[in-house]
Amino acid sequence: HALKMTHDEL
Amino acid sequence: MNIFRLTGDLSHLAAIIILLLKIWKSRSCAGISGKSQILFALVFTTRYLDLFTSFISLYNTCMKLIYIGCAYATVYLIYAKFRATYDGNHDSFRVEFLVVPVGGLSVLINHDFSPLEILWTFSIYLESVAILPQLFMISKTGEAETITTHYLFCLGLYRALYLFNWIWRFYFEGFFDMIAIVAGVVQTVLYCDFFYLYVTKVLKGKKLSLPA
Repeated sequence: HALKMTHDEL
Repeated sequence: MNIFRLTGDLSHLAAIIILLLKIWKSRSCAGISGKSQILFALVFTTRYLDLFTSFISLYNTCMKLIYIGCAYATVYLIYAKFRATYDGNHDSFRVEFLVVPVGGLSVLINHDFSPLEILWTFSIYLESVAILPQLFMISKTGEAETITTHYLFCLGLYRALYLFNWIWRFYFEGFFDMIAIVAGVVQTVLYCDFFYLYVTKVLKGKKLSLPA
């Protein structure tokens, strides 16, 4: 899995 | 950042602060579910582990720290400082019935099978049902203090505003996160019954009490 998930919401 | 997201975050912040101030000023946590507050502390802890791995913005970092700090402060007030006023007999919801299925579901349905991502997913699922012990407590005692209803209203409004935020982001950014959206819809739906009572009773100056 190349994409690391980033979560920009709270 | 859009207006729904910002007002959603501020509504969430307002809810957290209303609850802290209510307990602090009245020196009592009567009518408040300590179990729901522990679940929210767990939600923030498992979701914001990315504080250590990625920086998004100063706003993002500050809000996360405030949310986590306030969540633990609330748990401390309920279970330590004002423990004598905690109504444990009425706070009888079995949280393992939430935490265990939510844990299983987050392992099964997630964006990426990695520890941080599973914990994030766990926090999203858990948040959607974390208010149930509080709602259960109110249905058991049949009433809630008005300030407690303001807290619940702000907390429900926050996730409802996030739904509009996600619609906005889908149309203008092509962004959508199915896990967050489905859990957010569930979370908002759980408040619908309460919203109805809030509008028809509390906003008309009456105390929220349920028919026996």
